Amino acid sequence: LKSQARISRFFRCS
Amino acid sequence: MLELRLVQGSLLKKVLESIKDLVNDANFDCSSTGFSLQAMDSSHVALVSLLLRSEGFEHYRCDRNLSMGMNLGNMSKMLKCAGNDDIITIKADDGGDTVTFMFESPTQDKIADFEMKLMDIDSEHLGIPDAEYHSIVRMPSSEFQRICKDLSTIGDTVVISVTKEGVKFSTAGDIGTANIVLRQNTTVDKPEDAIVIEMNEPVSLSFALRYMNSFTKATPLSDTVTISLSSELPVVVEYKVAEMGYIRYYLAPKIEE
Repeated sequence: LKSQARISRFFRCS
Repeated sequence: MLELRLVQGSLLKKVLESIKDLVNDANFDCSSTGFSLQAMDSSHVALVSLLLRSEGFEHYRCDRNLSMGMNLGNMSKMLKCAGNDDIITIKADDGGDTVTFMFESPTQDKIADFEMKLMDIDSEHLGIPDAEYHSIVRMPSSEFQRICKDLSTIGDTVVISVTKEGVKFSTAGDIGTANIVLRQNTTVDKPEDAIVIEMNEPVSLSFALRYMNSFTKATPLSDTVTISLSSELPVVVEYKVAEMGYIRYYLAPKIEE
């Protein structure tokens, strides 16, 4: 089963 | 002070229609580079990045970098009052708490001013790393819109797979399953009708169709859409905004925990 990832998992605060 | 004059005002109207359902409030940033926005949807699953380069404006004055917090629903209400052929000028004073949208009819016989209240928005700016994508698909934006709409009547998740055979969009739901395969096709009369598949590595990722459908609100902006996929990264769905910039939507995949 797959779950929805969030953007913050991939992109960091600049 | 800031004064941006956009002869093709309809572009700004279309830009707002493309993002207002995804993002409620956002900061528009103005610098010598251009007029830009980066914002996430309320659940932090999708991110939109807009750039309208300064060269695309007939007149572009931005004395110092300015960040203007706007409610996109309210901004859309105001821009809907501009005619499709109107010239739109965005004006603001440094440190002011309002922004003015001025609409001029092409014949200059009607000039309207709409002043909107700005708001303070706490938003984190994310660094989007430059990436080499495993696969990049360019296709007519209307075709992509059709596929997302059709698949969302069957299921709520789309699996996008790129292989040597082409690009496959698949979904499954209570009533059954659907697969749509597009093959590369560059033998078309108009270049915007081409399907171009650049595959460096095969890739397969799952995404929520609800967001994909929301991204297709940008279809009126561009005849083509580019979908960039990498197994490690959010998909990028990009629409060019005439010659002046882009709207890029980033969507985090569904992943196995």
